[in-house]
Amino acid sequence: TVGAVALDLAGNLAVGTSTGGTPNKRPGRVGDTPLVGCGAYADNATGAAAATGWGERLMRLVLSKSACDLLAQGEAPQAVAERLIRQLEQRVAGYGGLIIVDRQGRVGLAHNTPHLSFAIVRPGPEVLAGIEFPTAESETHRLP
Amino acid sequence: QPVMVVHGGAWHIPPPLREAHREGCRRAALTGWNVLAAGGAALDAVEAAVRVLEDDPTYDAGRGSHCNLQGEVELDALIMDGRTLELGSVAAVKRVRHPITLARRVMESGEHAFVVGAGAEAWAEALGVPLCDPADLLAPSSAIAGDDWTPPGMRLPAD
Repeated sequence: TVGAVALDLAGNLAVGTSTGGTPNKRPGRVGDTPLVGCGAYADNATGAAAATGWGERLMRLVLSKSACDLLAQGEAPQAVAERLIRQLEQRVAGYGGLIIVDRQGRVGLAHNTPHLSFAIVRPGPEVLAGIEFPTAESETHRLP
Repeated sequence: QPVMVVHGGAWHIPPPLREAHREGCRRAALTGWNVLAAGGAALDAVEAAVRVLEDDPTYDAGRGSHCNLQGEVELDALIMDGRTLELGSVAAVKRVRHPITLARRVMESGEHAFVVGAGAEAWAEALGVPLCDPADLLAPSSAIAGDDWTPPGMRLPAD
């Protein structure tokens, strides 16, 4: 699964996701990716979020819309990403990752899988790319 | 200030594929960033970035997708505009090289939000979105070799 979130110069937000699904899935199986609010959500009033991982578990928390709702309550994107990934694991035994940008251009990124490949470009332009985001959550779940 | 963020999936990335994952994400993010830096719309930036990732066989999307139990690819995509809350979504399409672009065309058609399967492919043709040979979308074996990590309670690798 791949995803992208963006904030433009006019202050507009957008999100896109795309996937080939799971290897050897049952024909007709659909995960979270194309489901609005689960795989992705964007609202200029709050932020944009894209999720990836174990789709059936991500759906249960409507993860991307939940992220935007928490942004609306004033939480910072990084705190939102970490909180929701923690909930994903503790509440529904799910695994995945989440990227967020809020309407102020602040970024959040978290995962409880061994890796999440990502890249962030900010004015400079400053490019940060990697396969692990150095938060306490990601450190906890490195591959044994 | 504009910002562009992309991801290439969350799971275990085998060591031989890690650099390709990093570089693919960097390339996609910079593609989207170039749209933003030129004053382009966030919607155009995310579509451009996802198209780059769909073209890269490193990732499980577009070209490089995993196959299902019948040996076929079934692709899903969603795009959403935060300005209007409009969205377009497609699922289980087998012959679309860039599902993200089909999702956008669905959104811009103003008629529906979510279309699936053969109906979505028929609409792709009507909307001028090119179709392709499904064989062109299958993941090379090198893209999935060694990817056998699964968490407790799960039988198959994730999206």
